[in-house]
Amino acid sequence: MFEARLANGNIFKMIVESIRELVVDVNIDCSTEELSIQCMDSAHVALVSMSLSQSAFDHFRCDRSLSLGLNLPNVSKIFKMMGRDDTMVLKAEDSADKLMLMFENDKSGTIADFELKLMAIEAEQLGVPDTAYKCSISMPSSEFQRIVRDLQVMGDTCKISCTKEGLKFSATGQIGTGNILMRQNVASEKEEDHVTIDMEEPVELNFALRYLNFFTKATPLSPTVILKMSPGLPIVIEYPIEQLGHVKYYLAPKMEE
Amino acid sequence: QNRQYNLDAFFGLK
Repeated sequence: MFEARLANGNIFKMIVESIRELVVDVNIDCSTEELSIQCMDSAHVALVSMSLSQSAFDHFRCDRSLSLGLNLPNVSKIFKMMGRDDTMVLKAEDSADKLMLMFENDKSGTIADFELKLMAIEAEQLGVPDTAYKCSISMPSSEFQRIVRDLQVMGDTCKISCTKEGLKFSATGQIGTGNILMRQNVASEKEEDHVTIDMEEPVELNFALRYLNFFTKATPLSPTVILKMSPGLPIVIEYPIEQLGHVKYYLAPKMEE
Repeated sequence: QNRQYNLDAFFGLK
């Protein structure tokens, strides 16, 4: 038996929104500790890793680890019917052939319930090593979203370079070149406005802007985003969900021409 | 156009 109740159901809706443009069918793995997802996009250049701790839930019971195989377009349609302040309840039997979803709202007194057929999804799990990265940058997630959205008018590829100067995003195309430099900035009283750059050695890597833009769908989940880079390794783009979990994206760099 | 690496090359399947 799996049963979980999340007072702020909107968090789960935002998680679904943050991955649905990258993958269609996905397993949500339930254990006694957490709900988690690990999946790759069909081109195998990006990986999403999500974790939401059992402590995020008001009630969490998972007798036996199970995988809920979901079709995200269908899940997304159901979540469109969830109100902003609704509590979400998930339930599944150990056989896990269907998932019950309930959206409750005490104020309006409404209870919506849905039964969703589950699928058996064959998932390849990647062994992601725990690496010490050469550069780690924390910045406002809204600023990152604006930069990768704006640079799309210049080209398809974004060069991200971290140097002593700061963190530079560059794109080149037919009309010319654009560079946006973020310097370290800890002047604001609000910590979520800070830009912190922790650099052991300079790193410069190229990435597809299309993917970086997919990742910014997670912006509503977190005021800050953490970027981690090492030469020749996939970039990590992490959106922490309070102290309760995260959505992390890994994107393979482009090969040098 | 420069190609994107494949993630399998970095992490490998479990």
